[in-house]
Amino acid sequence: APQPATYADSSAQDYLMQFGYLPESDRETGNLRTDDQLINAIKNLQSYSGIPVTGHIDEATKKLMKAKRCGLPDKLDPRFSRTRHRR
Amino acid sequence: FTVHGQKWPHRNLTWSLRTEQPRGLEPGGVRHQLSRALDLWAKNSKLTFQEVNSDRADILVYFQQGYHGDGYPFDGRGQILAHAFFPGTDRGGDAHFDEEEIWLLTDSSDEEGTSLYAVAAHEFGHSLGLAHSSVRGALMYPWYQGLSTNYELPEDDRHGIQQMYGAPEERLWGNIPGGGTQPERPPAAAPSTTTSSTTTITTTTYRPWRTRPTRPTRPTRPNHYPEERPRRPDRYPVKPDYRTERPDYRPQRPHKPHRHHTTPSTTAAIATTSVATSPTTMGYRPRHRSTPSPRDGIPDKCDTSYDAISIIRREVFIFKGRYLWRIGDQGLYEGYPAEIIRLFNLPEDIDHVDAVYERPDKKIVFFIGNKYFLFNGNILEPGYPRPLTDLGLPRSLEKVDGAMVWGHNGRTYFFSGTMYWRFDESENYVELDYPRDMTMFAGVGYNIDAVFQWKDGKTYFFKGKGFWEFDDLRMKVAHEKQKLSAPVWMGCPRKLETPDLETN
Repeated sequence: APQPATYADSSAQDYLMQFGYLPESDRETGNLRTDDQLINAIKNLQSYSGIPVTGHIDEATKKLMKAKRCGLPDKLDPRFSRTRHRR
Repeated sequence: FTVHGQKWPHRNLTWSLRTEQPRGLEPGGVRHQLSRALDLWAKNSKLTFQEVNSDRADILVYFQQGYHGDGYPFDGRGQILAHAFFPGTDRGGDAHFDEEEIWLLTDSSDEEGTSLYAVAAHEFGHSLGLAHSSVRGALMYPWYQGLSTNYELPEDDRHGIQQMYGAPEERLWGNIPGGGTQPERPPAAAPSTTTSSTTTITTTTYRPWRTRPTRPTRPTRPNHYPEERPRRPDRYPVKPDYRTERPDYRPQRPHKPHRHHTTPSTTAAIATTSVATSPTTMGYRPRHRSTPSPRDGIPDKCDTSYDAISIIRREVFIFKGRYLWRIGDQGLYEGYPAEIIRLFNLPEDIDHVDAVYERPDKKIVFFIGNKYFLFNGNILEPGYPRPLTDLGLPRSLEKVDGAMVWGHNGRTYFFSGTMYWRFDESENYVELDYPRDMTMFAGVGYNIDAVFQWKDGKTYFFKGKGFWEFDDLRMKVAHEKQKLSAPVWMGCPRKLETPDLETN
């Protein structure tokens, strides 16, 4: 498979999987990813964290990925989540 | 905010710091910070928190490092600070802090250290049922932000906790919309580690300078609920014991002759040619032994769990206690179950196997306790058994629950308790970044009995007398409720009077 044009090294992809932005099943099954999948995952991370949404692993995203954080995923299995309530 | 899954069924929760001496920290100070963090949630809800000295508390707090047995390893000093489990059984509610971080027992943080209070307040949000929030400034925002002095719970988190457990003022007026359904836990016998005063201690009345033995505590019942199994998350529970399922089962060695269909000459041929022979002549037939077995004490094929299942030479072998069944293209073979030791040259005193799988090189691996046996055909390879540690499995592992070559990716997996490992057959060692938590195989749960990939290419997990088909692509069970094993795998009739697991 062609390498995704979007640069995201394995540690970045691991981060996206670890915190729920890419399917965690990929860890086991090694599914091939398209550029779109990766870009969407990065955009979701940027949107969730409140940094500019570029779809690329820019400086702000790199900084975010190095920041101290909780080990739980941000995007959880929706089967176990109840309705999201926003104010 | 996002509410995740279950909430606690009662509002008076107990907690306990289970790491006696967190590295470089004064335990009293740690407990004080944890107490303050819980107080933040108590002030904004109907919840109360009582510290107890018991590993049966609702929320157990640990300081741990690296791999610590739950599939979510810490990364040393730096990025991942802590994690906690949502309300539920076993580890539900527990909070784990990375012991290698520099924890500060103050509200402020600096370049070097991190405020334990700030992180604990966030993690306890998970313990109570809140997931992460994308609202910057919210306590449940995943990235560490630190907390100011006299910190008040942000609006986003307050709405979240009050949706689940009600607002504190509602406690005074008895008007309990939404959160008013959780009862107080009734007083019961105190755990032996607590005193038996009748004073309720919540975090709001906690005095860190008072020592634990003199601090009055309201008696609490052990915090496991009748329908749940006792919490001991760090142990690997043993499989259901066939000896208790069959009270008449006698594990002693046999004395009476056992009827079978094999002759010594065919057995000898099997031993030398079985690897290469076709399935129909593969020759795994009961072999003669000097002390054959009795027919009594044989597990009932229609009413039993399984210890291990594997496809060996394209036939299904089902193991239970000292016996096995063999299923070919025409169904269950006659003359079975047979004693395992009649087919495989295992020690005579074995009373079960834990897991079995056929390696890609066609050799067969048996896991029994903390050892594994390697067979070429039915001949034990020289130098075996060997310890599980040779495969890279931890010394503390008491047994392997299941082993399989996963058809989805051709990799070998080992399962034990709450964890699983991927195994590199070329290196003969488990792969880096393992173990992981069994929740990856969604819907299967922990402590499986057996797993294998059947001829249809699908994966099946077994536990108790039932099984799940697994959807490899969606990484979850194809049906959430178990199906009964006996009608499907042993061709047993469905008994109308026996409630099917599918509907139970």
